[in-house]
Amino acid sequence: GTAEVKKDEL
Amino acid sequence: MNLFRLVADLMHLVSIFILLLKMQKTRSVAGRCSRISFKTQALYATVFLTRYTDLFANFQSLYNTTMKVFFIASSLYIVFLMKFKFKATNDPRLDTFKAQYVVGGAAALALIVNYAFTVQEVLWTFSIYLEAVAILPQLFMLTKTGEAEVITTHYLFALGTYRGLYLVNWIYRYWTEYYVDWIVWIAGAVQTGLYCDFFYIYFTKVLKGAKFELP
Repeated sequence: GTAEVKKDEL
Repeated sequence: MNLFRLVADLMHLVSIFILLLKMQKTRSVAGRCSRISFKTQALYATVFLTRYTDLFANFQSLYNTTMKVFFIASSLYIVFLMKFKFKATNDPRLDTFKAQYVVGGAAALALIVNYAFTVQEVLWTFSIYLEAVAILPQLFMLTKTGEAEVITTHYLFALGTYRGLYLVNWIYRYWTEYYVDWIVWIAGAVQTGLYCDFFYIYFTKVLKGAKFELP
């Protein structure tokens, strides 16, 4: 599927 | 975590410490204009407050949480210093960029182009778009005065390097873990692009010991 955005960046 | 991102985050920290140092230095020169844009600093505080709404809900690592707390706290502290403690050194006549337009633009775009139409996602997207243009009042101020103190140029250099390294980090992450984040990438590319002119003058003048002056 679509790559999941991880939001682990600042 | 990779080296590019780690060094980028450290450069971001360095930029904040340079700014605090600069403000400490400005205070000792009574009545002197700080040449630091209050609007840019207020925009950064807005960026961190709207981006890290997941501070308590989404735990990534101790590093991640510590940095988030630091960015929120330091940006609010800087805004506080500029608004109350060093108010006299802040000259609103030089800080004339129309920040309300970029805030409005970022908000409108966040409502239209986002990953999910929820309060938290729209706020997060807004913070990404706003960060991309938050430096504009500062750069505009620089253009208006036509020159900058060395310490201010170091501040901008640290910020620009932080952004540039994030670009490298995204390329690295794409190839190593198929990491994709179009909103962050495009906003980040725009943001880094804003530093091009500055970098050119920084490398051709400041690093050779010359004063930062616009041609």
